[in-house]
Amino acid sequence: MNIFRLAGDMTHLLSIIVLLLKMNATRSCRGVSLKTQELYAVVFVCRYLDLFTNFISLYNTVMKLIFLASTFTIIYWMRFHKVIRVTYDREQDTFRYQFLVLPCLVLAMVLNSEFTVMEVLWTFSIYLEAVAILPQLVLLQRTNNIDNLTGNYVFLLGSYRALYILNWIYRFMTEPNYRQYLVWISGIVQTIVYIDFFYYYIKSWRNNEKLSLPA
Amino acid sequence: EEEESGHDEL
Repeated sequence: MNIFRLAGDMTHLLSIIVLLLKMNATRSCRGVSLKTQELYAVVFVCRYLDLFTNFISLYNTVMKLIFLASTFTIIYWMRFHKVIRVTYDREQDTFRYQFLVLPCLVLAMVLNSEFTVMEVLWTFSIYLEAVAILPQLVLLQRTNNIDNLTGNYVFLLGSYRALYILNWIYRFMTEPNYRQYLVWISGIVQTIVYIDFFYYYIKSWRNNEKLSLPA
Repeated sequence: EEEESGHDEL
């Protein structure tokens, strides 16, 4: 565990806490993509199957459980909470799951380090995470006056990815046999997806304006 | 304690 990895994990955790607090305080999920949240649920379920087979550390187990529980809480609120679900932008959140899930599944079957159910699902989760934010970014682009908390949520998620890249560089330099090309490439793709958003987020922050993304 | 692969990451 290095400082970049810890900072990355904490940023990831903070992003989810920001989203939970926002939804709980405002009783609204306006601007939040249910599709992205459900894709993250698939990512976490497929990746964390090793909770049953492999103990890494208490930290690792607890964080996995928190990510699973918090994501399912968000989905539950957006689908079933009697006040929050009314505020969901159903008509705007139209990204098709299959455009992301199917290519990632095929890629995971072809490009993996071991052709076993666990490893293919794990690899699938790596590919899917790289693109799971896309429905959220599309929804943000369609939303005028993105509220601060939704903007901060996406900014924190992007920061978490950038910190993971620093973590990989650090591990590559300090651990002799540490290589994971599929994860690195997916992670770099995932971070690139955020660059456009980062540009407008920082611009709006510097100009003290409300964030809006050009269509 | 930690294995040298990405599987120890979250």
